[in-house]
Amino acid sequence: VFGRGVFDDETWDELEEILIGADMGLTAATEIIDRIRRDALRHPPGDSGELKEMLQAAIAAEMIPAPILGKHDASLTVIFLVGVNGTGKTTTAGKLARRFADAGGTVVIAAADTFRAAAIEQVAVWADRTGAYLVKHKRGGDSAAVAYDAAAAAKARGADYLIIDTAGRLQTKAPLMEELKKVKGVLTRELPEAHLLSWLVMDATTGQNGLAQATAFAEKIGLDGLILTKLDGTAKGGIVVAVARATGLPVVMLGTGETEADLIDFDSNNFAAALLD
Amino acid sequence: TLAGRFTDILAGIRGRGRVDEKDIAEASRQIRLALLEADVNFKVVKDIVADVKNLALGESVLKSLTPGQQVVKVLRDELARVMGESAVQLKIGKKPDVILLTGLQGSGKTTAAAKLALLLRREGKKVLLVAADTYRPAAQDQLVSLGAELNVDVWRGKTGQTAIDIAAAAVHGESGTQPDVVIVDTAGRLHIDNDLMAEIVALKSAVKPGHILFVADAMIGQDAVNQASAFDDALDFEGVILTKLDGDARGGAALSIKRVTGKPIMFVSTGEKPQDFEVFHPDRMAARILG
Ligand SMILES: Nc1nc2c(ncn2[C@@H]2O[C@H](COP(=O)(O)OP(=O)(O)OP(=O)(O)O)[C@@H](O)[C@H]2O)c(=O)[nH]1
Ligand SMILES: Nc1nc2c(ncn2[C@@H]2O[C@H](COP(=O)(O)OP(=O)(O)OP(=O)(O)O)[C@@H](O)[C@H]2O)c(=O)[nH]1
Ligand SMILES: [Mg+2]
Ligand SMILES: [Mg+2]
Repeated sequence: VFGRGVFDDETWDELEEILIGADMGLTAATEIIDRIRRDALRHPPGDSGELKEMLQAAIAAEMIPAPILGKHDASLTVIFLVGVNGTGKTTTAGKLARRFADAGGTVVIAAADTFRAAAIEQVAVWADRTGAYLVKHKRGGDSAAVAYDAAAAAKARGADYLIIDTAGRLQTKAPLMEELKKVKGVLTRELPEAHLLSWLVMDATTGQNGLAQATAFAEKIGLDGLILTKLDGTAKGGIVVAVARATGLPVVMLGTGETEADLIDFDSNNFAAALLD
Repeated sequence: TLAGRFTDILAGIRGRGRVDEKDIAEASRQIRLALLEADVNFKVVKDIVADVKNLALGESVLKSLTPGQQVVKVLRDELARVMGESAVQLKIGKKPDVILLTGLQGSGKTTAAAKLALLLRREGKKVLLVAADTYRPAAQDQLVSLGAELNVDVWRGKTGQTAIDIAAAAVHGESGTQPDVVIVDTAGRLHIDNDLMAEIVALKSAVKPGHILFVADAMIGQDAVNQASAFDDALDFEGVILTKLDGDARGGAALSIKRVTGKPIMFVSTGEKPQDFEVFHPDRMAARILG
């Protein structure tokens, strides 16, 4: 559609399909296209390159600017990673540990997924690879108790960063969401001076259920941002546009692969450009 | 719900007795909205809307229904037709029959391997699980742990072996357990990762599985078609295991995958416990997608 020289009704339909194909959802896609269609009447784009830029800018404008990590007074930053099953929380914990270690910080990781088979072993590998100190209990133990011990360890060691890896859980499971609220409660009580960030880890291949996930987690435990993973695939992750519109939540980082280096800061213009590619 | 949407728009045209062009234009819009919200791929939605339009305008619709009811019936029948008429059985062949599980990262393969093992053992089969994911940290530990919980043997080969070495050894009887069925768990991989797609194709050649199942997450959106087509082109899989159906994702990916590859959904995973696994029923999925 960007290759043709003419803008007609078909153009707008095709542009809407690109946004729908990117998982933005029909509502967001329709509103964005309606808006640039009105703008195009006042300032007609000279060519398809200019049309693409208009669309890219419109998408980028929907995103909330990501807060800069590290710009606060607290000596300890706590990253509470939550999300549904299999989205990449544990791997992201490893990537964050690498980033913080490279920046010269001391890192503690809490193996707070006490439920899933080999969850503790998996995060232990990441702690080992990144030099982070791991706090873990036995499998089947209380997740909040792990968080409690990890908070104590972070204080005792004067850590700069505490990363909490939690078990995946579907947002429809009330007892599991309640458990998460309890774990966060332990962190806020034990580390009142810390800069606590609750980030929802979401898979870029997720469809419209991603909106339900974000609103449910935000409502139950409060969220400060999203990490969108698996952007090295063909999915565009447009669901975060619908999430931004509904919740005002920023995307803070993007997962772009399976190694510890594959974590980049979110940039709305780059994200919008990649969505349209 | 979709039925709810139709009741509203078509309430005003009750008297006419047969569906006409104007009725179908608005109905098409509502069908498109409902299916896109349910994560059905937009190209598949276009095809379905066109099919429903032709069928609803045609003569084959029951005269005893109102126009609204006719359109909903045509849509329900069309979705059921696309999903498949009935459950497709996994037929276990001569021993050792090999089932290869593949799919994208985090879709639920390792968990599904254990669940499928439990289901087959309950049917009286001796199963060997093969932990052939050599990439993800503690992936083999995960399957060994699941196998131990279920009392199912797990083969993990030796450290440093490749996925192909491990799987081939198990299939060629090196585990000494003489299973009826061997289930091979593999690493999650992107359909656009040429090296890893080449690896899974090579693995297929090496172990000659009787069954290849693509494991897909029920909450996938528009990308389902890209993933499934690529895996089907590379491997010609037999069917799909759809996971995480215990959530509230509508599961439109199931419809897209079936429509585009023609391959049936064979099993669904409905929770994190080993028993949360069953044969797929197409009519239930159609109802879920329509909401
Ligand atoms: N391609 C790709 N794969 C990723 C990315 N992030 C994570 N993964 C993979 O996704 C799979 C699941 O990752 P995990 O870190 O175990 O996910 P999780 O959210 O902790 O899963 P649960 O704890 O079981 O809920 C693994 O195979 C990871 O290697 C990414 O950015 N790109
Ligand atoms: N709620 C729910 N969770 C599931 C289901 N199936 C799998 N899971 C969970 O999804 C997460 C990922 O499952 P895995 O079996 O590790 O996925 P995988 O495809 O093997 O992941 P990779 O090997 O990294 O590609 C785990 O937390 C599982 O417990 C399901 O049907 N329902
Ligand atoms: Mg995890
Ligand atoms: Mg696995």
